[in-house]
Amino acid sequence: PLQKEHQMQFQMMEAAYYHMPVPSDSEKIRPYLPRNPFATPSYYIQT
Amino acid sequence: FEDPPDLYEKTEFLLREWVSIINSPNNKEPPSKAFSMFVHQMNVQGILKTDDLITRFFRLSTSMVVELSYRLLSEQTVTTSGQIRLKIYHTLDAYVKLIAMLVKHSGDTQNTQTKINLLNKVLGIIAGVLLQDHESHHSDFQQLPYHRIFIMLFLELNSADPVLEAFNFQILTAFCHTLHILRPAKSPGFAYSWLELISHRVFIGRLLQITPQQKGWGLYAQLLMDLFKFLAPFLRNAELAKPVTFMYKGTLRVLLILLHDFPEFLCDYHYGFCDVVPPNCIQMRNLILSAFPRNMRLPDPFTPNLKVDMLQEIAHAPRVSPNFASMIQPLTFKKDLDSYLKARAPVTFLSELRSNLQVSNEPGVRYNISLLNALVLYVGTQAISFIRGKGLSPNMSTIAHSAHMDIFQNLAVDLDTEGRYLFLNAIANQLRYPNSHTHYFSCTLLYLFHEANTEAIQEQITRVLLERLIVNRPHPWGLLITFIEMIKNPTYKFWNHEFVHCAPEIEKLFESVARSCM
Amino acid sequence: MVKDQFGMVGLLTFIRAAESDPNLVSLALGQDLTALGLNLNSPENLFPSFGGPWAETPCRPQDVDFHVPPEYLINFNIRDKLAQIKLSRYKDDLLFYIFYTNPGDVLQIYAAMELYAREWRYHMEEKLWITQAPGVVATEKTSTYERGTYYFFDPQNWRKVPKEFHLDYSKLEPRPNLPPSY
Repeated sequence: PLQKEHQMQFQMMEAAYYHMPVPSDSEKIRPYLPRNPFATPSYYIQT
Repeated sequence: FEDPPDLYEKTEFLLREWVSIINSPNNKEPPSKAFSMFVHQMNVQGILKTDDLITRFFRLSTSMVVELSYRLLSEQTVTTSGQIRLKIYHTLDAYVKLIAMLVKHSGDTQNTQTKINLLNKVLGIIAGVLLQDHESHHSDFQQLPYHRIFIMLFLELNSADPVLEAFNFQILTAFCHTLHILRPAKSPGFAYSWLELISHRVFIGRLLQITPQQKGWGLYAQLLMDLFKFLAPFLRNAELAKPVTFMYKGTLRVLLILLHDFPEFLCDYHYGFCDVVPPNCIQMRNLILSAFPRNMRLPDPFTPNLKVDMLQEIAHAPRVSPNFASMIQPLTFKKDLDSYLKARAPVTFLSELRSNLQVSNEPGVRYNISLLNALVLYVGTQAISFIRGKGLSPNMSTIAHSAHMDIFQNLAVDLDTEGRYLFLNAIANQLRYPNSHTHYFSCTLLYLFHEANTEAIQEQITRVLLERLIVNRPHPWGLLITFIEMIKNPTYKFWNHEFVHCAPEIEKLFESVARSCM
Repeated sequence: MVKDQFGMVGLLTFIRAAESDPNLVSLALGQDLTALGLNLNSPENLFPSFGGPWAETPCRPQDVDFHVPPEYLINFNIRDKLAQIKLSRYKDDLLFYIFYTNPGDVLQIYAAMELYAREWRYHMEEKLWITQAPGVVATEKTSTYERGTYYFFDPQNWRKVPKEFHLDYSKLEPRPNLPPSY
């Protein structure tokens, strides 16, 4: 079983899991073509 | 505490001023010109008068931009999320620009010490604000402002600039030191951002590729160990919660990048990593142990009649960090160990060995695994030196009947099943690419199998090898050749053992592996 | 035999349990590491285009930072002089570039919409853009298909390639569009 210290760590990690970083957080601002994620059709290229 | 009466207002005024200078669409001046005027303003406001005031200024401004981020994030909806984030980026990026320019222009151009002192101060302040925020907001902690500040500041300070290049290694050291302070065990609410920061392509490139003479490797290894140590308690459970699975998968991706692009790094630091990766994380450990130098061509382990003893590479010792010999504690134990290895006496050393390794009676945490790993590798490397000192090469004959093998055989016999499992794991952790350690420990494992006085020892050796083989790829070369030798060579009478036929699934597994070998 | 978790029976127990509960698999039996979105067979280093620990794909070309001569960094001087982005002004070549370099982004849809307006059609099975060769009539035509020579846009070689093709209308993407909020 997890020690108390690790239980608390898990709680904090779990809370953070619900607002994870998004790709644009680590990228310079793109003034003209900022990221605009969209669920494109699966038959379009994905990479 | 006790900020000067109007410092908050002055800081707020200056920060607003700077952010609007940087972000104003009407601003025609490049940031460098605006910076000179701004520094003058800071002087006029008295901010740069003393070290104490500078420190307070950065603390207050960091808190202000963080508070703004929290405020904006609380206002966001699903549809406005992108716009809100953009607003946050604008403010934080401007603040980062200020920090970067203050660092770059601090003191004389030649005096890098002033600059690095300022950077260390600022990073320390941001880390302190983060830790305080983490403590007070708890599960409402938002990682975004700190994530953005750290990554943008890192990118700014690693841009192509001769002034910054002159002290780039100190910049990297400062960031690594700060990230170590903020390691996931200390700020778990920042863990995902932390992993994203240390696996950023520019961060990896700077530390592992660009910095000369591999000076960045030790810094990066420390961060990876911080990551593994954090994950270890959660990975010990067979069933992983979603947040842990996500973090684990992200870690696997980073390890794959390292295995592909920097295998020598994993080779050099494998020992420290395996010391902290839990024993049940078999695939992750295999990933680390599968690394081999890119200029090496590994012979196919399934080659019929492969003469491992004839390979040139087995004469060469791999580099190992950290210094595992220093991990054998206490010093009195190390002294007794060295005495025994030298004199092969007193015999009481062997009977007392287990008590040095056992730390509690609680099942599952009985043994000092780090000490056991260090003991195994130390004794093995001493054995190799001893054999070579006699002008011989390690093989099934020369490794036998020595103080070193006494210790290994004693551990195999005297430890309980848990201790023996951990002991055999320590040996199996050295089964890697062709080198003197892989060869010695492969022979040792086979020797222990052959000379075992109980079938339990043979069963556990088989268990340790098999569980590393049945996972998805990759598999270390040394693991494969050891297992193949064990099942192919009639000397070991492998197929005669009861445990080989104990269940249809096990029998099928062995037969399937044997078919690939033969 | 060893009766506890540290022998063959312990391993067997785990293997049997893992067969019924896939959640137990990930650590001990592992997962297919080739399915994590990294091209492990690449002869080039992977880290320069690593999208991060959560990314299922490498980062896009436009996201990779590179040290360019400072003279190239003219954004600050001209940022208020640039025309608005309007896809209808651009040639097909640029539209294809936008389509292929912005997967999973609304810009990809915008580019698709503009290409559709210019009589390009996306073949959902071939995963390629196709248009009629000018002046060439279909050799065979029914209500469900036609046969003739068409131009395919080849993104590997970056050019239009004429090809004889049996064109099944049901395989062509209908007009792409975006939700009203966009």
